[in-house]
Amino acid sequence: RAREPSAQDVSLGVDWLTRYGYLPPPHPAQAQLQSPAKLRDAIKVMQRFAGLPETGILDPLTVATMHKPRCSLPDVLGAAGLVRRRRR
Amino acid sequence: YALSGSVWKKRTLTWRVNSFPQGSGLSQETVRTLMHHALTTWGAESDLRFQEVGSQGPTEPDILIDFARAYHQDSYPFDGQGGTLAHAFFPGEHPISGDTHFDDEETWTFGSKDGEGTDLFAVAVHEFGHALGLGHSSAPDSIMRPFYQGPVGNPAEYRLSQDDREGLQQLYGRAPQTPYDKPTRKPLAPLPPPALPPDSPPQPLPDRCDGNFDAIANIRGETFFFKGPWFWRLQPSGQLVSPRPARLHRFWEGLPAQVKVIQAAYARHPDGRILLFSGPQFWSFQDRLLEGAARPLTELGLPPGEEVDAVFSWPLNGKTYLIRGQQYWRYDEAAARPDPGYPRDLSLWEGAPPAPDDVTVSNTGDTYFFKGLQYWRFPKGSIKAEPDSPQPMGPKFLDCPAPTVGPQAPRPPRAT
Repeated sequence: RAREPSAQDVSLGVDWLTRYGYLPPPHPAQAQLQSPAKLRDAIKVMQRFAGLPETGILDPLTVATMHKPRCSLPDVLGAAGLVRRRRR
Repeated sequence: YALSGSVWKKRTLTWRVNSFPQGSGLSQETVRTLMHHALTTWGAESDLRFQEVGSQGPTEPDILIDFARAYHQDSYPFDGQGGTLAHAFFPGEHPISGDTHFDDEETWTFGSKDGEGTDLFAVAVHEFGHALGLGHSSAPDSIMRPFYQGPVGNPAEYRLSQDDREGLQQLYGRAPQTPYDKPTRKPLAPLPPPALPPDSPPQPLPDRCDGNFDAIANIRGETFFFKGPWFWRLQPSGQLVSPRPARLHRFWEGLPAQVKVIQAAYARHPDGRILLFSGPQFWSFQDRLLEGAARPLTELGLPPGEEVDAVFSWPLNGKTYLIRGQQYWRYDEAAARPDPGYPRDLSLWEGAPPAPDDVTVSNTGDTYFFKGLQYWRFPKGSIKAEPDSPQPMGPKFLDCPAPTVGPQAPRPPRAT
Protein backbone atom coordinates (compact mmCIF):
# COMPACT_ATOMS: atom_id res chain seq x y z
CA ARG A 1 0.00 0.00 0.00
CA ALA A 2 1.21 3.57 -0.78
CA ARG A 3 2.28 5.42 2.36
CA GLU A 4 -0.69 7.36 3.80
CA PRO A 5 -0.18 11.06 3.07
CA SER A 6 0.58 13.02 6.20
CA ALA A 7 -1.78 15.73 7.33
CA GLN A 8 0.84 18.22 6.19
CA ASP A 9 0.90 16.62 2.73
CA VAL A 10 -2.89 16.82 2.55
CA SER A 11 -2.82 20.45 3.56
CA LEU A 12 -0.11 21.17 1.02
CA GLY A 13 -2.09 19.22 -1.55
CA VAL A 14 -5.28 21.21 -1.07
CA ASP A 15 -3.43 24.53 -1.05
CA TRP A 16 -1.50 23.52 -4.19
CA LEU A 17 -4.62 22.33 -6.04
CA THR A 18 -6.47 25.52 -5.13
CA ARG A 19 -3.58 27.77 -6.11
CA TYR A 20 -3.20 26.22 -9.53
CA GLY A 21 -6.88 26.15 -10.35
CA TYR A 22 -7.79 22.50 -9.79
CA LEU A 23 -9.98 23.36 -6.81
CA PRO A 24 -12.16 26.43 -6.38
CA PRO A 25 -11.03 28.82 -3.68
CA PRO A 26 -12.86 28.25 -0.39
CA HIS A 27 -15.79 30.50 0.47
CA PRO A 28 -15.54 31.42 4.16
CA ALA A 29 -19.13 32.67 4.11
CA GLN A 30 -20.41 29.34 2.83
CA ALA A 31 -18.10 27.30 5.07
CA GLN A 32 -18.48 24.41 2.69
CA LEU A 33 -16.21 21.46 3.38
CA GLN A 34 -14.23 20.05 0.42
CA SER A 35 -15.95 16.76 -0.29
CA PRO A 36 -13.54 13.81 -0.60
CA ALA A 37 -14.98 13.10 -4.06
CA LYS A 38 -14.18 16.59 -5.31
CA LEU A 39 -10.68 16.41 -3.88
CA ARG A 40 -10.15 13.04 -5.56
CA ASP A 41 -11.39 14.35 -8.91
CA ALA A 42 -9.15 17.41 -8.62
CA ILE A 43 -6.13 15.19 -7.87
CA LYS A 44 -6.99 13.04 -10.90
CA VAL A 45 -7.17 16.04 -13.23
CA MET A 46 -3.85 17.27 -11.87
CA GLN A 47 -2.28 13.83 -12.30
CA ARG A 48 -3.54 13.58 -15.87
CA PHE A 49 -2.22 17.07 -16.65
CA ALA A 50 1.18 16.24 -15.16
CA GLY A 51 1.35 12.88 -16.96
CA LEU A 52 1.19 10.89 -13.72
CA PRO A 53 -0.79 7.68 -13.02
CA GLU A 54 -4.34 8.75 -12.19
CA THR A 55 -4.71 7.33 -8.69
CA GLY A 56 -6.85 10.11 -7.26
CA ILE A 57 -4.78 10.09 -4.05
CA LEU A 58 -1.85 12.12 -2.83
CA ASP A 59 0.67 9.37 -3.46
CA PRO A 60 4.39 10.07 -3.05
CA LEU A 61 4.89 10.72 -6.77
CA THR A 62 2.10 13.29 -6.79
CA VAL A 63 3.39 15.04 -3.68
CA ALA A 64 6.90 15.07 -5.17
CA THR A 65 5.53 16.68 -8.34
CA MET A 66 3.84 19.33 -6.22
CA HIS A 67 7.27 20.20 -4.85
CA LYS A 68 8.81 20.69 -8.31
CA PRO A 69 9.87 24.19 -9.36
CA ARG A 70 7.24 25.61 -11.66
CA CYS A 71 5.47 28.63 -13.13
CA SER A 72 3.19 30.62 -10.83
CA LEU A 73 0.27 30.64 -13.27
CA PRO A 74 -2.62 28.27 -12.63
CA ASP A 75 -2.96 25.23 -14.91
CA VAL A 76 -6.73 25.50 -15.12
CA LEU A 77 -7.44 28.97 -16.46
CA GLY A 78 -10.17 31.11 -15.09
CA ALA A 79 -9.58 30.05 -11.57
CA ALA A 80 -7.01 32.69 -10.75
CA GLY A 81 -6.85 36.45 -11.17
CA LEU A 82 -4.12 36.42 -13.79
CA VAL A 83 -6.67 35.97 -16.53
CA ARG A 84 -8.23 39.22 -17.68
CA ARG A 85 -11.92 38.51 -18.01
CA ARG A 86 -13.67 39.95 -21.01
CA ARG A 87 -16.92 41.58 -20.09
CA ARG A 88 -19.90 39.91 -21.79
CA TYR B 1 -2.49 23.70 -24.87
CA ALA B 2 -5.01 26.00 -23.24
CA LEU B 3 -5.77 29.50 -24.47
CA SER B 4 -6.34 32.40 -22.13
CA GLY B 5 -8.89 33.93 -24.45
CA SER B 6 -6.90 37.12 -24.85
CA VAL B 7 -4.52 38.07 -27.66
CA TRP B 8 -2.58 41.14 -28.77
CA LYS B 9 -4.35 43.00 -31.56
CA LYS B 10 -1.09 44.43 -32.88
CA ARG B 11 1.74 42.49 -34.42
CA THR B 12 4.77 44.48 -33.22
CA LEU B 13 5.27 44.26 -29.46
CA THR B 14 7.78 46.33 -27.52
CA TRP B 15 9.80 44.99 -24.61
CA ARG B 16 12.44 46.08 -22.12
CA VAL B 17 14.35 44.51 -19.25
CA ASN B 18 13.51 46.84 -16.38
CA SER B 19 15.61 45.16 -13.69
CA PHE B 20 18.30 42.48 -13.75
CA PRO B 21 19.05 39.46 -11.51
CA GLN B 22 21.19 40.38 -8.51
CA GLY B 23 23.93 37.98 -7.61
CA SER B 24 23.58 35.63 -10.54
CA GLY B 25 26.67 35.29 -12.73
CA LEU B 26 24.77 36.57 -15.77
CA SER B 27 25.74 39.99 -17.14
CA GLN B 28 23.04 42.45 -18.17
CA GLU B 29 24.07 41.97 -21.79
CA THR B 30 23.62 38.19 -21.50
CA VAL B 31 20.18 38.61 -19.91
CA ARG B 32 19.06 40.97 -22.70
CA THR B 33 20.38 38.60 -25.35
CA LEU B 34 18.59 35.63 -23.79
CA MET B 35 15.33 37.60 -23.66
CA HIS B 36 15.76 38.57 -27.28
CA HIS B 37 16.23 34.93 -28.31
CA ALA B 38 13.30 33.80 -26.17
CA LEU B 39 10.98 36.29 -27.87
CA THR B 40 12.40 35.47 -31.31
CA THR B 41 11.48 31.82 -30.68
CA TRP B 42 7.79 32.84 -30.77
CA GLY B 43 8.31 35.38 -33.55
CA ALA B 44 9.78 32.69 -35.84
CA GLU B 45 6.47 30.78 -35.77
CA SER B 46 4.13 33.72 -36.29
CA ASP B 47 4.02 37.18 -37.83
CA LEU B 48 4.73 38.75 -34.47
CA ARG B 49 7.70 41.12 -34.19
CA PHE B 50 9.45 42.15 -30.98
CA GLN B 51 11.18 45.51 -30.61
CA GLU B 52 13.40 46.33 -27.63
CA VAL B 53 12.89 49.90 -26.40
CA GLY B 54 14.86 52.09 -24.02
CA SER B 55 13.66 53.41 -20.69
CA GLN B 56 13.30 56.90 -22.11
CA GLY B 57 10.39 55.96 -24.38
CA PRO B 58 7.11 57.90 -24.15
CA THR B 59 5.15 54.85 -23.03
CA GLU B 60 5.81 51.68 -21.12
CA PRO B 61 6.68 48.69 -23.35
CA ASP B 62 4.10 45.95 -23.87
CA ILE B 63 6.34 43.40 -22.16
CA LEU B 64 8.18 44.83 -19.14
CA ILE B 65 10.60 42.30 -17.65
CA ASP B 66 11.57 42.42 -14.01
CA PHE B 67 13.55 40.30 -11.55
CA ALA B 68 11.84 40.64 -8.18
CA ARG B 69 11.77 39.02 -4.74
CA ALA B 70 8.93 37.81 -2.47
CA TYR B 71 6.11 40.39 -2.49
CA HIS B 72 6.52 42.76 -5.46
CA GLN B 73 3.29 44.71 -5.90
CA ASP B 74 1.27 42.05 -7.67
CA SER B 75 -0.81 39.38 -6.08
CA TYR B 76 1.70 36.60 -6.74
CA PRO B 77 4.59 36.91 -4.29
CA PHE B 78 7.60 34.76 -5.01
CA ASP B 79 8.73 32.15 -2.49
CA GLY B 80 12.52 32.19 -2.61
CA GLN B 81 14.69 29.41 -4.02
CA GLY B 82 12.67 26.71 -5.86
CA GLY B 83 8.86 26.62 -5.78
CA THR B 84 7.50 29.25 -8.11
CA LEU B 85 10.10 30.52 -10.58
CA ALA B 86 8.31 33.18 -12.65
CA HIS B 87 4.96 34.35 -13.99
CA ALA B 88 3.61 36.57 -16.74
CA PHE B 89 0.37 38.39 -17.40
CA PHE B 90 -1.82 37.61 -20.41
CA PRO B 91 -2.37 40.13 -23.25
CA GLY B 92 -4.79 42.99 -22.61
CA GLU B 93 -5.25 46.71 -22.22
CA HIS B 94 -4.16 46.84 -18.58
CA PRO B 95 -0.65 48.29 -18.03
CA ILE B 96 0.44 45.04 -16.38
CA SER B 97 -0.69 42.91 -19.33
CA GLY B 98 2.25 41.15 -20.91
CA ASP B 99 4.61 41.97 -18.05
CA THR B 100 6.89 39.12 -17.01
CA HIS B 101 8.45 38.60 -13.59
CA PHE B 102 11.27 36.27 -12.60
CA ASP B 103 12.05 35.27 -9.01
CA ASP B 104 15.35 37.02 -8.26
CA GLU B 105 16.15 34.48 -5.53
CA GLU B 106 16.56 31.71 -8.08
CA THR B 107 20.02 30.89 -9.35
CA TRP B 108 19.55 31.89 -12.98
CA THR B 109 21.97 30.23 -15.38
CA PHE B 110 22.68 30.03 -19.07
CA GLY B 111 24.33 27.02 -20.71
CA SER B 112 25.10 25.41 -17.38
CA LYS B 113 26.65 21.97 -17.93
CA ASP B 114 26.23 20.58 -14.43
CA GLY B 115 22.47 21.02 -14.27
CA GLU B 116 22.81 23.39 -11.37
CA GLY B 117 20.56 26.43 -11.19
CA THR B 118 17.60 27.28 -13.41
CA ASP B 119 18.06 27.89 -17.11
CA LEU B 120 16.84 31.45 -17.75
CA PHE B 121 16.24 30.99 -21.48
CA ALA B 122 13.93 27.97 -20.99
CA VAL B 123 11.83 29.76 -18.36
CA ALA B 124 11.75 32.96 -20.44
CA VAL B 125 10.37 31.11 -23.50
CA HIS B 126 7.67 29.59 -21.27
CA GLU B 127 6.66 32.90 -19.67
CA PHE B 128 6.58 34.75 -23.00
CA GLY B 129 4.14 32.05 -24.17
CA HIS B 130 1.83 33.31 -21.40
CA ALA B 131 2.51 36.95 -22.31
CA LEU B 132 1.24 36.09 -25.80
CA GLY B 133 -1.91 34.36 -24.51
CA LEU B 134 -1.10 30.67 -24.09
CA GLY B 135 -1.97 28.79 -20.90
CA HIS B 136 -0.26 25.64 -19.65
CA SER B 137 -0.08 22.50 -21.73
CA SER B 138 0.04 18.85 -20.76
CA ALA B 139 1.82 17.84 -23.95
CA PRO B 140 5.05 16.07 -22.92
CA ASP B 141 7.31 18.07 -25.24
CA SER B 142 5.63 21.44 -24.82
CA ILE B 143 7.59 24.38 -23.40
CA MET B 144 4.26 25.38 -21.82
CA ARG B 145 4.27 22.54 -19.33
CA PRO B 146 3.84 24.07 -15.85
CA PHE B 147 6.90 22.39 -14.32
CA TYR B 148 10.53 23.34 -14.98
CA GLN B 149 11.97 20.85 -17.50
CA GLY B 150 15.62 21.90 -17.42
CA PRO B 151 17.67 23.62 -20.19
CA VAL B 152 16.35 23.35 -23.76
CA GLY B 153 19.69 23.75 -25.57
CA ASN B 154 21.13 26.47 -27.73
CA PRO B 155 18.86 29.56 -27.72
CA ALA B 156 19.83 30.45 -31.28
CA GLU B 157 18.69 27.03 -32.53
CA TYR B 158 15.79 26.15 -30.26
CA ARG B 159 12.45 25.44 -32.07
CA LEU B 160 8.97 25.29 -30.51
CA SER B 161 7.27 21.89 -30.37
CA GLN B 162 4.31 21.09 -32.65
CA ASP B 163 1.91 21.60 -29.74
CA ASP B 164 3.27 25.06 -29.01
CA ARG B 165 3.23 26.04 -32.69
CA GLU B 166 -0.39 25.00 -33.01
CA GLY B 167 -1.31 26.90 -29.86
CA LEU B 168 0.35 30.05 -31.18
CA GLN B 169 -1.24 29.67 -34.61
CA GLN B 170 -4.66 29.31 -33.01
CA LEU B 171 -4.09 32.78 -31.55
CA TYR B 172 -2.17 34.60 -34.28
CA GLY B 173 -2.54 32.55 -37.45
CA ARG B 174 0.20 30.80 -39.36
CA ALA B 175 3.53 32.52 -39.99
CA PRO B 176 3.49 34.00 -43.55
CA GLN B 177 6.09 32.50 -45.86
CA THR B 178 7.74 34.99 -48.21
CA PRO B 179 10.34 34.28 -50.90
CA TYR B 180 12.64 36.53 -48.93
CA ASP B 181 12.47 34.38 -45.84
CA LYS B 182 15.86 32.91 -45.22
CA PRO B 183 15.58 29.85 -42.98
CA THR B 184 17.32 31.03 -39.84
CA ARG B 185 16.70 27.72 -38.16
CA LYS B 186 16.34 24.13 -39.15
CA PRO B 187 13.54 23.82 -41.71
CA LEU B 188 10.25 22.64 -40.20
CA ALA B 189 9.25 19.00 -40.55
CA PRO B 190 7.15 18.58 -43.71
CA LEU B 191 3.48 19.25 -42.98
CA PRO B 192 1.02 16.33 -43.33
CA PRO B 193 -0.90 16.31 -46.66
CA PRO B 194 -3.89 18.63 -46.50
CA ALA B 195 -7.07 16.88 -45.46
CA LEU B 196 -8.92 18.81 -48.13
CA PRO B 197 -8.15 18.83 -51.87
CA PRO B 198 -6.10 21.97 -52.41
CA ASP B 199 -8.53 23.36 -54.95
CA SER B 200 -11.55 23.32 -52.68
CA PRO B 201 -12.73 26.73 -51.56
CA PRO B 202 -11.92 27.54 -47.92
CA GLN B 203 -14.76 26.21 -45.78
CA PRO B 204 -16.71 28.73 -43.74
CA LEU B 205 -16.36 28.00 -40.05
CA PRO B 206 -19.55 26.59 -38.49
CA ASP B 207 -21.20 28.60 -35.72
CA ARG B 208 -21.27 26.61 -32.49
CA CYS B 209 -24.34 28.59 -31.34
CA ASP B 210 -26.37 26.86 -34.07
CA GLY B 211 -26.14 23.61 -32.07
CA ASN B 212 -27.23 20.52 -34.06
CA PHE B 213 -23.92 18.78 -33.44
CA ASP B 214 -23.07 15.50 -35.08
CA ALA B 215 -21.55 14.03 -31.91
CA ILE B 216 -20.81 15.03 -28.32
CA ALA B 217 -18.52 13.13 -25.94
CA ASN B 218 -16.96 13.50 -22.51
CA ILE B 219 -13.34 12.57 -23.09
CA ARG B 220 -10.96 12.67 -20.16
CA GLY B 221 -13.01 15.30 -18.42
CA GLU B 222 -13.38 17.58 -21.44
CA THR B 223 -16.54 17.73 -23.52
CA PHE B 224 -15.99 17.51 -27.28
CA PHE B 225 -18.61 18.88 -29.69
CA PHE B 226 -18.19 17.51 -33.24
CA LYS B 227 -19.64 19.21 -36.32
CA GLY B 228 -18.56 18.15 -39.80
CA PRO B 229 -14.76 18.28 -40.04
CA TRP B 230 -14.56 20.54 -36.98
CA PHE B 231 -14.87 20.23 -33.17
CA TRP B 232 -14.87 22.38 -30.06
CA ARG B 233 -13.51 21.45 -26.60
CA LEU B 234 -15.06 22.47 -23.30
CA GLN B 235 -12.65 22.25 -20.30
CA PRO B 236 -13.75 20.83 -16.91
CA SER B 237 -13.78 24.44 -15.67
CA GLY B 238 -16.61 25.10 -18.14
CA GLN B 239 -14.44 27.27 -20.37
CA LEU B 240 -14.09 26.66 -24.09
CA VAL B 241 -10.48 25.93 -25.04
CA SER B 242 -11.07 28.22 -27.99
CA PRO B 243 -14.13 29.82 -29.58
CA ARG B 244 -12.67 28.80 -32.92
CA PRO B 245 -13.26 25.17 -33.84
CA ALA B 246 -10.26 22.91 -34.40
CA ARG B 247 -9.84 20.65 -37.41
CA LEU B 248 -10.95 17.08 -36.90
CA HIS B 249 -8.14 15.40 -38.77
CA ARG B 250 -5.36 17.46 -37.24
CA PHE B 251 -6.25 16.27 -33.80
CA TRP B 252 -7.49 12.73 -34.35
CA GLU B 253 -4.32 11.41 -35.91
CA GLY B 254 -4.93 8.50 -38.24
CA LEU B 255 -8.61 9.11 -38.88
CA PRO B 256 -9.04 8.57 -42.64
CA ALA B 257 -9.44 11.81 -44.59
CA GLN B 258 -12.60 10.56 -46.25
CA VAL B 259 -14.39 10.45 -42.90
CA LYS B 260 -16.16 13.81 -42.99
CA VAL B 261 -18.73 13.45 -40.22
CA ILE B 262 -18.56 11.83 -36.78
CA GLN B 263 -22.06 10.59 -36.00
CA ALA B 264 -21.34 9.57 -32.43
CA ALA B 265 -18.38 9.40 -30.05
CA TYR B 266 -17.70 8.18 -26.52
CA ALA B 267 -14.93 7.30 -24.11
CA ARG B 268 -15.20 3.66 -23.14
CA HIS B 269 -14.96 2.43 -19.55
CA PRO B 270 -12.77 1.11 -18.06
CA ASP B 271 -9.93 1.30 -20.58
CA GLY B 272 -10.57 4.92 -21.54
CA ARG B 273 -10.38 4.19 -25.25
CA ILE B 274 -12.19 6.66 -27.47
CA LEU B 275 -14.49 5.35 -30.19
CA LEU B 276 -15.56 7.55 -33.10
CA PHE B 277 -18.53 6.37 -35.21
CA SER B 278 -19.19 7.25 -38.83
CA GLY B 279 -21.55 5.29 -41.08
CA PRO B 280 -21.73 1.62 -40.19
CA GLN B 281 -18.14 1.68 -38.83
CA PHE B 282 -16.14 2.87 -35.84
CA TRP B 283 -12.50 3.70 -35.11
CA SER B 284 -10.87 3.30 -31.73
CA PHE B 285 -8.21 5.66 -30.33
CA GLN B 286 -5.94 5.66 -27.32
CA ASP B 287 -3.70 8.63 -28.04
CA ARG B 288 -3.50 7.66 -31.67
CA LEU B 289 -5.62 5.52 -33.91
CA LEU B 290 -5.45 1.92 -32.72
CA GLU B 291 -5.45 -1.15 -34.89
CA GLY B 292 -5.69 1.17 -37.93
CA ALA B 293 -8.67 -0.31 -39.75
CA ALA B 294 -12.29 0.68 -39.30
CA ARG B 295 -14.41 -1.90 -37.43
CA PRO B 296 -18.00 -2.81 -38.38
CA LEU B 297 -20.82 -1.92 -36.01
CA THR B 298 -21.99 -5.54 -36.21
CA GLU B 299 -19.22 -6.22 -33.69
CA LEU B 300 -21.26 -4.24 -31.20
CA GLY B 301 -24.44 -6.14 -31.95
CA LEU B 302 -26.07 -3.94 -34.59
CA PRO B 303 -27.52 -5.46 -37.78
CA PRO B 304 -25.39 -5.12 -40.94
CA GLY B 305 -25.52 -1.65 -42.46
CA GLU B 306 -27.14 -0.06 -39.40
CA GLU B 307 -25.75 3.26 -38.19
CA VAL B 308 -25.94 5.10 -34.85
CA ASP B 309 -27.21 8.48 -33.71
CA ALA B 310 -25.71 8.36 -30.23
CA VAL B 311 -23.42 6.16 -28.17
CA PHE B 312 -22.52 6.44 -24.50
CA SER B 313 -21.18 4.39 -21.65
CA TRP B 314 -23.35 4.37 -18.52
CA PRO B 315 -21.14 4.35 -15.37
CA LEU B 316 -23.86 2.68 -13.29
CA ASN B 317 -23.40 -0.66 -15.04
CA GLY B 318 -20.36 -0.04 -17.26
CA LYS B 319 -22.38 -0.96 -20.34
CA THR B 320 -22.42 0.80 -23.69
CA TYR B 321 -25.68 2.08 -25.15
CA LEU B 322 -26.02 2.54 -28.92
CA ILE B 323 -29.07 4.56 -30.01
CA ARG B 324 -30.65 4.72 -33.46
CA GLY B 325 -33.95 6.59 -33.85
CA GLN B 326 -36.39 5.29 -31.26
CA GLN B 327 -34.51 2.11 -30.36
CA TYR B 328 -31.22 1.18 -28.75
CA TRP B 329 -28.85 -1.73 -28.37
CA ARG B 330 -26.63 -2.53 -25.36
CA TYR B 331 -23.09 -3.92 -25.34
CA ASP B 332 -21.47 -5.56 -22.28
CA GLU B 333 -17.88 -4.25 -22.18
CA ALA B 334 -16.84 -6.56 -19.35
CA ALA B 335 -18.04 -9.67 -21.19
CA ALA B 336 -17.05 -8.15 -24.56
CA ARG B 337 -20.32 -9.18 -26.19
CA PRO B 338 -23.70 -7.59 -27.08
CA ASP B 339 -26.46 -8.12 -24.53
CA PRO B 340 -29.28 -10.38 -25.77
CA GLY B 341 -32.83 -9.16 -26.18
CA TYR B 342 -32.02 -5.93 -28.04
CA PRO B 343 -32.95 -3.56 -29.65
CA ARG B 344 -35.41 -2.11 -27.15
CA ASP B 345 -37.57 1.00 -27.24
CA LEU B 346 -35.92 4.22 -26.17
CA SER B 347 -38.97 5.08 -24.07
CA LEU B 348 -37.27 3.27 -21.21
CA TRP B 349 -35.29 6.50 -20.87
CA GLU B 350 -38.36 8.47 -19.83
CA GLY B 351 -38.46 11.83 -21.60
CA ALA B 352 -35.57 11.15 -23.95
CA PRO B 353 -35.94 12.59 -27.48
CA PRO B 354 -35.88 10.13 -30.42
CA ALA B 355 -32.75 10.15 -32.61
CA PRO B 356 -30.66 12.38 -30.29
CA ASP B 357 -27.58 14.11 -31.72
CA ASP B 358 -25.61 12.29 -29.03
CA VAL B 359 -25.65 11.32 -25.35
CA THR B 360 -22.86 11.76 -22.81
CA VAL B 361 -22.25 11.44 -19.09
CA SER B 362 -20.90 14.50 -17.32
CA ASN B 363 -18.03 14.60 -14.83
CA THR B 364 -20.67 14.61 -12.06
CA GLY B 365 -22.30 11.44 -13.39
CA ASP B 366 -25.49 12.97 -14.88
CA THR B 367 -26.54 11.71 -18.30
CA TYR B 368 -27.27 14.30 -20.98
CA PHE B 369 -29.26 13.70 -24.17
CA PHE B 370 -28.52 16.42 -26.76
CA LYS B 371 -30.68 17.31 -29.74
CA GLY B 372 -30.71 20.50 -31.80
CA LEU B 373 -30.15 23.37 -29.42
CA GLN B 374 -31.48 21.58 -26.34
CA TYR B 375 -30.44 19.03 -23.74
CA TRP B 376 -32.34 16.62 -21.51
CA ARG B 377 -30.68 15.88 -18.16
CA PHE B 378 -31.04 12.57 -16.36
CA PRO B 379 -29.69 12.75 -12.77
CA LYS B 380 -26.96 10.29 -11.83
CA GLY B 381 -28.28 6.73 -11.81
CA SER B 382 -31.72 7.79 -13.05
CA ILE B 383 -33.45 6.91 -16.33
CA LYS B 384 -36.03 9.67 -15.97
CA ALA B 385 -35.37 13.14 -17.36
CA GLU B 386 -35.49 16.11 -15.02
CA PRO B 387 -38.95 17.71 -15.08
CA ASP B 388 -37.55 20.99 -16.40
CA SER B 389 -36.06 19.27 -19.49
CA PRO B 390 -35.34 20.22 -22.20
CA GLN B 391 -33.14 23.23 -21.49
CA PRO B 392 -31.17 25.36 -23.99
CA MET B 393 -27.58 24.21 -24.58
CA GLY B 394 -26.11 27.62 -25.39
CA PRO B 395 -25.71 29.22 -21.97
CA LYS B 396 -24.60 26.08 -20.18
CA PHE B 397 -22.17 24.52 -22.62
CA LEU B 398 -21.32 26.81 -25.49
CA ASP B 399 -20.96 30.34 -24.16
CA CYS B 400 -23.92 31.24 -26.38
CA PRO B 401 -27.17 33.04 -25.61
CA ALA B 402 -30.35 31.00 -25.09
CA PRO B 403 -32.48 31.03 -28.23
CA THR B 404 -35.22 33.64 -27.82
CA VAL B 405 -37.69 31.83 -30.06
CA GLY B 406 -38.17 28.23 -30.88
CA PRO B 407 -40.12 25.25 -29.62
CA GLN B 408 -40.03 24.91 -25.86
CA ALA B 409 -41.31 21.92 -23.99
CA PRO B 410 -44.58 22.89 -22.29
CA ARG B 411 -43.85 23.88 -18.75
CA PRO B 412 -45.69 21.91 -16.02
CA PRO B 413 -48.47 24.07 -14.50
CA ARG B 414 -47.24 25.95 -11.45
CA ALA B 415 -48.58 24.78 -8.12
CA THR B 416 -50.89 27.55 -6.81
